[in-house]
Amino acid sequence: TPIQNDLTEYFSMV
Amino acid sequence: FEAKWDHASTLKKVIDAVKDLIGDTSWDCTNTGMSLQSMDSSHVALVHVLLKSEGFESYRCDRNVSMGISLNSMAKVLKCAGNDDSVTLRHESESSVVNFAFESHKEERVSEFELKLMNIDTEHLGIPETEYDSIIKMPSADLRRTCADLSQFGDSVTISCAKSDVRFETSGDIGTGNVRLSARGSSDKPETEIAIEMINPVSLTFALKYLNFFTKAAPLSDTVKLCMSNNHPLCVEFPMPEVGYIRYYLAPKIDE
Repeated sequence: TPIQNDLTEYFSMV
Repeated sequence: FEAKWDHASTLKKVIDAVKDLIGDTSWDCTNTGMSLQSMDSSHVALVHVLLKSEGFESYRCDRNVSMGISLNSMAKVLKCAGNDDSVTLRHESESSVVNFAFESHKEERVSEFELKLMNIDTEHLGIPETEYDSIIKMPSADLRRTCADLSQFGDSVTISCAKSDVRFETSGDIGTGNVRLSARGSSDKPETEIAIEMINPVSLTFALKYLNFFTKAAPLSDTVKLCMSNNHPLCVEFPMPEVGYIRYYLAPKIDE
């Protein structure tokens, strides 16, 4: 089953 | 800060489209407009709303301000406005409240509400300009129906985009389902068009729960744009011509 990735894996905090 | 809309309906729909996903948030007001950017509590989805100053009947922001607001409270206040009432938002520097005034167009009824502002730590994400592999423009009602239908069968949907069609597939305990939408032009009714711009084929899997939250924005816009690249978050944009947009970003599910 696929696992849910976190958005912060792709976009960084500014 | 003072901003006036001619009709409350747009603001009501904007709040209804985002409140269940993000709860409390900050509205950032500058002289170009009002915007918010907020992630859901699990950091899987992000909402970005832009309401451009040109979309207001009148708009003034002398000093940039960030107003922390509970969107559920804002929805309660806006319930007190008729769809055709005008809405005026006012906030004075250093004040801990924001004022809402609703006025009927015959001017026989004016109601005013004051909402307490909240201190909210905003963490903004930097979203880079991306060249997406596939961009699908379709009627927002089609996306809403597709996600609602497939939710009956599974928790996740795999969206695969090929040259002339896009396929939504799911599977669950009771069985499987898929919906295929083919590109179709429509010169007299552009809002019913399905347009696919594909640079590279894409296949990505997403949690339907979030897509169903996003399609609450369908009443704001006849069309929706799905922007996808492999191994990248999906961007779902509901454009509001001359007013701004709501964009939702959603992290994909990946194979373990």
